[in-house]
Order: sequence, then structure tokens, then C-alpha cells
Amino acid sequence: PGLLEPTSCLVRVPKSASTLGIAIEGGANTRQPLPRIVTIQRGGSAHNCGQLKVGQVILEVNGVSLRGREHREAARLIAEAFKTKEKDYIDFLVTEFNVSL
Amino acid sequence: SPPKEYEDEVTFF
Repeated sequence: PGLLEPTSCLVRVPKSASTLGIAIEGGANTRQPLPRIVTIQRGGSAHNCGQLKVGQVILEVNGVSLRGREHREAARLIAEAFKTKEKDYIDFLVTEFNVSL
Repeated sequence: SPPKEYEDEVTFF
């Protein structure tokens, strides 16, 4: 009891700007096993949405887990999720805590 | 396996 349970939350980011406007670092086989948001750029979709925060760790993108994926693979998934015309939003499952595998 | 050299990779979107 009293241990903080790592809570995750689903953030829906509408594609309201021409860019997503975040930067991530980390991925499998690095000190940061899951991609962490290190920058949120003013005027980007993420900034407009207002629910993503620097420091949050991304667990899933549109329901696809990033667990075990190296940085470039995770980055490709996020880029494709923003590029696709199928959805006008991206769903990010994020957590505040550094989730170890 | 030990962290590889590209561990500080950052990607902007």
C-alpha cells in the first residue's frame, strides 16, 4: 500500500496543425526503454491539444504498443499515425512514470 | 544487452 501505481491515460490529439510538434527520445535498448516526450513545440497539434506534457512516456500509439521497439521504429509509427488520412487525430497512451519493461 | 550508441537519438515530428 502507498506505492504509487503507474497510471496511464489516453490522450486524443486532433491533427489541428500541419505538424504534430513533439520530440521524443529513447526506445528499446537505450536507457529510456520507451519513448519519452522531450519537447512540445508551440503551435503544433500537441501544443494546441494541451494534454501532452514534456516528460510523459508514450506506451502506445493508436493502440499499437511501443514496448520493445527501437527508437526509429517507434518514430516511424508516430510519423505514419500523423500522416495517415484515415484519422484526423492520434491516440497516445501515456504515463508519467518511467515504466521498466 | 548493453545500451547501444544511438541512445541519445531524438526525433522531431
